[in-house]
Amino acid sequence: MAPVTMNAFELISTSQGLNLSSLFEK
Amino acid sequence: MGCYPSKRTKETPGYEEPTVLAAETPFTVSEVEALYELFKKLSRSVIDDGLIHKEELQLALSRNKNRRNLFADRIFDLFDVKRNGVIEFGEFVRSLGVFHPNAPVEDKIHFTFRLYDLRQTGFIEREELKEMVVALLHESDLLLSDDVVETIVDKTFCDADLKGDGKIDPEEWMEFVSKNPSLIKNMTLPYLMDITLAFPSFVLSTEVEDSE
Repeated sequence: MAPVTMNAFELISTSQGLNLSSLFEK
Repeated sequence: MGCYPSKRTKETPGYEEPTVLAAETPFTVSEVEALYELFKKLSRSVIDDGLIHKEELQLALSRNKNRRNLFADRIFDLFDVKRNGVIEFGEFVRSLGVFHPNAPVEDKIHFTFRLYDLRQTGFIEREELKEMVVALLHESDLLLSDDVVETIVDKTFCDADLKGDGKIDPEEWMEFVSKNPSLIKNMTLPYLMDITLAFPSFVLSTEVEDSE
């Protein structure tokens, strides 16, 4: 039942599209 | 004797002087110049015109310019302040400034609110939250039943919508993030503290001294 207790925004914030550190990867 | 700045101004559409951008952002002049190196690299990855197109940001963020990513699209839309379909250098630097470790937390919270307010109504609505959860699951190839997704969305929405009016306003969002600071963790890029080390080539040719 772990997913049910998840914070939806926390889940969203893990999107690769929001991971701007990838801009700096060579 | 300088190197390239005046020539760059004429040749690159949307180019702005590093001294101007440094005055308006947490970056030093050297850091803005180093960011120009990153900007140039990104802006020539698909179309070599000195501007960042949506496909180029998509490619940098998700490694696939053809697979649409809702969140990369939203980042593009927020960076494209002039709404002309491309990100210019000044827009790039000012927007990245929000991700600087020294940028005000309020700016980071405000940015995430605008990011998640998909339809730009001034509120984060339940349907938008569900759409983002579904997009994230799709992107991650995760399978959760609609019932489970509904439960996650309901629980989160209930926690954030303090007024219980079915939408999250900026004030509620501020409160929710204060209680869950991990929500803006991805709004701080440690890379920006040592950007001149990541892209040193411009720094070697800079003609402007940093004042600090």
